[in-house]
Amino acid sequence: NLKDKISSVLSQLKGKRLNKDYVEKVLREMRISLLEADVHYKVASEFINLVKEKTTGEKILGSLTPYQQIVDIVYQEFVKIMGEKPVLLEPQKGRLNIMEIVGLQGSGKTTQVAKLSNFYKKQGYKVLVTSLDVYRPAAIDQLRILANNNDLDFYYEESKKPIKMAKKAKDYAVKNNYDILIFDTAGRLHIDKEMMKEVKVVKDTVKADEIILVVDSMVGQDAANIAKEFNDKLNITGSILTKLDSDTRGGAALSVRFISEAPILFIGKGEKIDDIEQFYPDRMAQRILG
Amino acid sequence: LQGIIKGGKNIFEEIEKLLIEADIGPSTVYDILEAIREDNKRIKNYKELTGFLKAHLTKVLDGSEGKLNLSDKSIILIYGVNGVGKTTTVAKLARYLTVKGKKVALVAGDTYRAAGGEQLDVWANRLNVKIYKQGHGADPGAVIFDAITSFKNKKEYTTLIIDTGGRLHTNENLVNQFSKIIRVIRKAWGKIPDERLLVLDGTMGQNTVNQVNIFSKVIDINGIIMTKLDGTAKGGILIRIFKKYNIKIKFLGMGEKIGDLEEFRISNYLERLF
Ligand SMILES: Nc1nc2c(ncn2[C@@H]2O[C@H](COP(=O)(O)OP(=O)(O)OP(=O)(O)O)[C@@H](O)[C@H]2O)c(=O)[nH]1
Ligand SMILES: Nc1nc2c(ncn2[C@@H]2O[C@H](COP(=O)(O)OP(=O)(O)OP(=O)(O)O)[C@@H](O)[C@H]2O)c(=O)[nH]1
Ligand SMILES: [Mg+2]
Ligand SMILES: [Mg+2]
Repeated sequence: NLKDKISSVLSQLKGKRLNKDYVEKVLREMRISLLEADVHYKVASEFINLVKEKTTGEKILGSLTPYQQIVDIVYQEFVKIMGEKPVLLEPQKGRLNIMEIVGLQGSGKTTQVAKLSNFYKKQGYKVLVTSLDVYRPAAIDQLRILANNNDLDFYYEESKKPIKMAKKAKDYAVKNNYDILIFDTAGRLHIDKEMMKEVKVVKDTVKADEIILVVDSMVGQDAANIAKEFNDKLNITGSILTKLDSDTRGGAALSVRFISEAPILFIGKGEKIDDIEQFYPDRMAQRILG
Repeated sequence: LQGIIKGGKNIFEEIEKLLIEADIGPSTVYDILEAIREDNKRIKNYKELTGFLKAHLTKVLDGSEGKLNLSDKSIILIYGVNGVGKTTTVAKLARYLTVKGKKVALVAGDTYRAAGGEQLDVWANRLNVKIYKQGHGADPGAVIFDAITSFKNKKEYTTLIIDTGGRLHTNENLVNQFSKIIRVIRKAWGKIPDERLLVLDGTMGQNTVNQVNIFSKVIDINGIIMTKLDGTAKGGILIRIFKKYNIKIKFLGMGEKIGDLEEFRISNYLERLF
């Protein structure tokens, strides 16, 4: 578990007479490990500084079990950021819940939209998916094919206007008593003012309940910029980390969670429809620690 | 290392932050800062330090600029992990080469992902270039074999660009499939593809090195294309990769439009890093 992992990372502190300098040296090494795991520079610094403050006082160092107390503090700080338990997104049945899926190009949005639809359909929700991606060649086809192959309801009306399409999709979803409507949107840069405005207008127009940021778990330092911009402009309610079937340590998860303060809801661990699962904070923390 | 700069800890931290946030990677960053210290015992300020850095990195990247080596009949293979921009880059290369007078044909080698072939087909139609494609689910090796067989005998095409499906370097089946694709190309073409270009996503961090590591075990990579540097990502991992693998960098993807492909130039790249 996470505490064991932390114990082993800090094992140099075990069975020794600890002083401030030595503890700081070991924490510096932990900081470098976090950077190698792609945790953002500022997030890693802030995390280590927080831990440093709490673990180098005389109360800890002069106590009978300094090593154990330091492990406990690091564990608590990790849990504070990542969350302690998985957060389950349970939309209310009997009314329309709207989820808008956003993120950078190629992060895995379209695939995750299909996976989410399947996930909630299996739980008895009536789910509709639709695409607002009028830019990428064959984007609408991609979602339509995924929907058809997996027996998912798909809505589309020929148009080049995402806002209009969003309204029509919502009307259709309401009329046909859907519980969940999931919008797939085009990949966009967080620094693209026009494109960021577009998803904001969609959100306000349909009164989306959830704004879910999809992030590729292999993303590096840029995760912080992405999370900040999307959160500032849209107030994201949750995120999904994809491609965790790779060997990335996934430090982007810590940065995204830290900056957006929104829970990481799911992880994507493959290209197939079932390759989605609940996000477990302590498992992710262990992975990041290497 | 704080001793190297008269300004003290703040300047050192500032430059470390800049390099780390560029995705250069901690161990490479410390190598760089150590090398700067050895050559420059007294640095007066931040501006001087960035000057030394640019000079040092220009040296480190010496020889990294690569170009396509195409004859009047060549094959370009494009591969990489999921979502990095391969299909879009194939289209961009098609336009780039057409402008240079080449006669390009494309191969829709992604027969697995939903609309994998359709996506490239749209680009082929927009560019008015020939595309070899077969139905969804066809064996990619077979599609590529047939395309090369036809391409070989058609005088009107000079360059064949093969798009492949995204594959994680950690997926053994897909890496084996990729090895099979290379064998198929050898069989049909008589040799490995003339350009074997790995596409890397500029927003990705240290995992990029793992990608290069695994792919270089199954194919002799003779060029890298890094995409998505039109955002805020700096693509600093290229420095670590070139230091370790010495693979030439040929292009940078700078956007989603067909013309958003630029030849890799060290000076432009470093300019953006700072
Ligand atoms: N291995 C793996 N591949 C994934 C995962 N999620 C998505 N993919 C793949 O990543 C690639 C990109 O996925 P898309 O769903 O097209 O990404 P997108 O965010 O919709 O892309 P844009 O619409 O262009 O921004 C595809 O090849 C997917 O099959 C995952 O969890 N693991
Ligand atoms: N901003 C930006 N987006 C890019 C760039 N290159 C590609 N994209 C976008 O990235 C997304 C994925 O591009 P694709 O060409 O489908 O990527 P791929 O590697 O073929 O994906 P798979 O075949 O699913 O593995 C699309 O939305 C592209 O428009 C680039 O240089 N900059
Ligand atoms: Mg998409
Ligand atoms: Mg593709």
